[in-house]
Amino acid sequence: MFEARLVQCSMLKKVLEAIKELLNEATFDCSDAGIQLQAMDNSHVSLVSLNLRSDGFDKYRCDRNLSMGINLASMTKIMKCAGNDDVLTIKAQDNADNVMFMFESQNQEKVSDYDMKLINLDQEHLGIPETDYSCIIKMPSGEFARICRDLSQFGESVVISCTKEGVKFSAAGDVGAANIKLAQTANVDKEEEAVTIEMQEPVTLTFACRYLNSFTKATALSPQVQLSMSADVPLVVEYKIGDFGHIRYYLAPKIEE
Amino acid sequence: SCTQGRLDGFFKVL
Repeated sequence: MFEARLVQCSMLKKVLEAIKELLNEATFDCSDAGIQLQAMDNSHVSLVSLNLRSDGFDKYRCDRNLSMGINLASMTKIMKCAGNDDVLTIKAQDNADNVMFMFESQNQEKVSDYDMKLINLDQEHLGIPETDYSCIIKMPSGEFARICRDLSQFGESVVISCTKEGVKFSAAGDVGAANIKLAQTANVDKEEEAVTIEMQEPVTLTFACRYLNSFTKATALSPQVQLSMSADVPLVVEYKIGDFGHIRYYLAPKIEE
Repeated sequence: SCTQGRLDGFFKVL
């Protein structure tokens, strides 16, 4: 049987927010190590990779590996019924065709349970190659969300250009052109406010705004975001999830014709 | 102008 207990169910609400714009359904692979999800969007332009380690949960039991095919709109309906401070327990029997979500209020005076049908998804498991990235940029996640939102007013694409000096985000279209430059921060009081760049080689790549904006739905999960870039390989946008693990988005660059 | 690339080919099906 599978059972996972989470004292603050807001984390799962945020995870769902972070994936439901890109994916209609997904398989949650549960094992002793934790819960993993890996899926490409319908157009095979982006991939979501979620890893929640079992030791992050308040209680975790997984006797046999279990793949739960879940319609994310259905799961969103159920998670909307939970209060942010509710204690969540997810339960499924081995080989079950349903999964149960139980929400308990902090004072345990209200207990709700929701049974959700699982769906059969024939999803491929993909191996993500180890890549040495030419540039790794760490920056406040709110700043990245702001930049993506601002630049998407100017064009469908954002050019990200990283050098030792800093990172430049650019967009151009009918209105005109926009450039936002961020330098590495010299001194910051809080680590989460820092912009840091590790650069082996300068890189310039072009990406679709629409996907970058979808990735920023994960902003609530982490104060920092990490962008990893190399020429001709997908961009990786990573948000750490506290004690649990991470959500990573891979995005294929646009190619010059 | 540029076209949107795809991820097929970058990831290996296990």
